[in-house]
Amino acid sequence: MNAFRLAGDMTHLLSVVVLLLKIHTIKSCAGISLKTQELYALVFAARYLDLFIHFISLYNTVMKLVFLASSFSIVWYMRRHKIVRRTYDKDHDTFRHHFLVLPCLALALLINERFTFREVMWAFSIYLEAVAILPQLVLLQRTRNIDNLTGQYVFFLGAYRVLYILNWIYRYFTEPHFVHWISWVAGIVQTLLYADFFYYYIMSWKNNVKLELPA
Amino acid sequence: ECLTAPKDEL
Repeated sequence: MNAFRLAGDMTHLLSVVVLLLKIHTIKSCAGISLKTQELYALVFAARYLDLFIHFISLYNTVMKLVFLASSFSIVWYMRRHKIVRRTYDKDHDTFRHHFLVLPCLALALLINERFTFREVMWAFSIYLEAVAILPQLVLLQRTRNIDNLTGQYVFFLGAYRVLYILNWIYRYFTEPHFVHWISWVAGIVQTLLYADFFYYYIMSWKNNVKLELPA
Repeated sequence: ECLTAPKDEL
């Protein structure tokens, strides 16, 4: 494992920790999109189908379990926890996320590395992850007061994508057979979606003002 | 034959 990959995984983990901190400690999910969280839970469930079939490393298994458990518990908190769910900004979280799922599934059936159940589900999870942040970005745009933890959560999530691209570039040159066109193209699309957010996040940090996205 | 790498990423 190279440094970019490890740093990418760690920022991904950090984003989850920041979100859980907000939900668990502050008992608030204000500014967090339930739609995005549900999509992530679906992404991990579809991608980690091989969890108990293919053993890669202890690190890999543990991280997969962490992402599965955290994504489903976040959805549970936002839907069921009696205090947390009251802070959910339902009126602004109106992105029709179900309409993302079907096109991703169709694309996975058409473009995959092999036409088997697991490979189609893997491609589906990659496509869905690329667009899963959209409801969250739309909600941020509609939120007048973006709190620090929410901004940091999205920032770490975006940083993870950037680091994964660097990891692929590194692996492409160091591992002769490392080719994954599907995850590369989807990963670049996913990262580009954060470009706008990054711009405003860095500007707010530089100018020391509160983060606000233009509508 | 195996052109794609194993899926060892998260």
